[in-house]
Amino acid sequence: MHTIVIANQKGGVGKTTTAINLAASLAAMKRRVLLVDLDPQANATTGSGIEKLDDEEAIAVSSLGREEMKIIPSKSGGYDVVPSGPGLIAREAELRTAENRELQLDRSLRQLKDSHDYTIIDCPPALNLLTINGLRAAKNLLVPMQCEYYALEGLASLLETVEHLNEKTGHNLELEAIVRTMFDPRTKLTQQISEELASHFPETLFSTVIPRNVRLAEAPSFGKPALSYEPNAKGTLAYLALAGELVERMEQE
Amino acid sequence: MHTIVIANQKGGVGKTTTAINLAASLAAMKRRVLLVDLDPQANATTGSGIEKLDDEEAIAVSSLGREEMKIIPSKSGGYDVVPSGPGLIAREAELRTAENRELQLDRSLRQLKDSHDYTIIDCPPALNLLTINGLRAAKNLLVPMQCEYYALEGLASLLETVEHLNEKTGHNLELEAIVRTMFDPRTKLTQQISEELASHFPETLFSTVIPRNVRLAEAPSFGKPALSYEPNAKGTLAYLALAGELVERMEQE
Ligand SMILES: Nc1ncnc2c1ncn2[C@@H]1O[C@H](COP(=O)(O)OP(=O)(O)OP(=O)(O)O)[C@@H](O)[C@H]1O
Ligand SMILES: Nc1ncnc2c1ncn2[C@@H]1O[C@H](COP(=O)(O)OP(=O)(O)OP(=O)(O)O)[C@@H](O)[C@H]1O
Ligand SMILES: [Mg+2]
Ligand SMILES: [Mg+2]
Repeated sequence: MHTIVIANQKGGVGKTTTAINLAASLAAMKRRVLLVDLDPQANATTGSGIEKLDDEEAIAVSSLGREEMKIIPSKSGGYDVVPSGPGLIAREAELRTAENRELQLDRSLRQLKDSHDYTIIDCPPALNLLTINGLRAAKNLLVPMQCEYYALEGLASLLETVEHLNEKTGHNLELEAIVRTMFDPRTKLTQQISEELASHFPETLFSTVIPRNVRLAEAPSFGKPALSYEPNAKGTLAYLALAGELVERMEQE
Repeated sequence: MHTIVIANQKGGVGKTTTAINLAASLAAMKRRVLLVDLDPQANATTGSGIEKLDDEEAIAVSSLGREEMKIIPSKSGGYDVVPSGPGLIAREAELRTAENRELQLDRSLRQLKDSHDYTIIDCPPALNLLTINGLRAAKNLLVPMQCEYYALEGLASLLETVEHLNEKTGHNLELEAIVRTMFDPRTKLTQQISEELASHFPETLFSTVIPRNVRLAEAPSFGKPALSYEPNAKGTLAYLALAGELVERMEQE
């Protein structure tokens, strides 16, 4: 089972959009996919056509440390979802004093054994205990990245956090991919930042680029990934290409 | 002193961009302005041309609960800044067990008495203790809002949190403004969501709309507000208009 965590503490860079559309694209390539929503805002849950868990529910069956993870099929994406809800905020507060507080998600996912080929984890925009659980449960990190100044600033601190975590715990989370999202090739800013990424991260900057495409922003209001909303949109095809590039790298290794 | 908190737990909706450019526009209108950065990512700090505080510093002089708030003039915006840094993460963890943990910022700002006409507070993308401190220290809430599905979903939970906070504590934070940001009038999605906002929030939806404008995204890499980077850009003028609309409402009351 490949476990990929999608993280970036900078807000609004396309984490959830990448999680949902990558899951749907991998499912279209006949992989069995599980999408875990670690954000209490539950955007990956509602974007997959599933109701957010209410306060009590999210604690009882949330992905963190409970024996029985609630797993629900997405409405139309062909992948499964571990849903989230606002109760995950209280759950995080409880975890702070628990033993092995960073490994709760990892424990839950291990119970599943080989029911899925890929597990994709969507994180909130913070380096908090929920995101740390995602980093500890995964082997590969995918960082969605808008080619803008604040996002570039945040990348350094994210990678530092990952390095520190790996050193402290002996975990070996690998930076698998940096993916440029909402990419607008016409602006000088995008070109400058994109060049900086290419020179600093030649190995991990994916060649697939996700363009800004309004279909990607419309699809969630129908609870669908772009693949079932508008199969030929530029954004949809870009995520299919991303899934192809990812599979090629991960299944070759 | 008018204290305005800029909050929205949805990431990437333009909180920092609004905080910086509103501060600079109010300063251009001869108001004395203080910008408080409550986000450990310190985007409002670097976007104002100031170095992030290093780990130790941020704890010693951070805006939360210390007698001496560090106040530094912005590089070119004509407003003052209470800077932030990654140390604010540890500071938040310390606060969790402190007395009056939600009122630390409010206490610090009261020490300043009437040194400024406006205090603008930039929040991280989370409803955590840092943001709660911002909500408790302010009288007026401004919510930057992208006209997209996930941002609309998040608005309801933000306003619920505010209502709950006001009831529980007797505080009276008022929703002063919902401001549409990165606005692209050409898309159906933007029009639909904009109409929904207009029908649900007729009193608080500001008529000033901030267009998507690359100059607003370029300015932070020079550590400047748009007003000193590109004074005639569409985005710059929109923020001047926003400051005008805000002053008209707040100084009339
Ligand atoms: N390539 C794209 N083209 C157009 N719109 C996009 C694209 N990717 C994402 N969006 C839209 O941009 C907004 C931000 O994306 P998204 O919510 O996926 O980011 P996020 O990193 O998950 O945000 P958060 O930090 O709040 O979790 C959403 O409204 C989404 O629909
Ligand atoms: N009107 C605009 N036009 C073009 N780009 C914009 C506009 N407003 C903000 N941006 C850019 O969009 C990105 C997100 O904006 P910003 O960082 O201000 O949002 P935020 O809500 O503060 O994010 P976070 O949730 O991470 O704190 C930034 O790269 C910023 O430069
Ligand atoms: Mg998200
Ligand atoms: Mg910000």
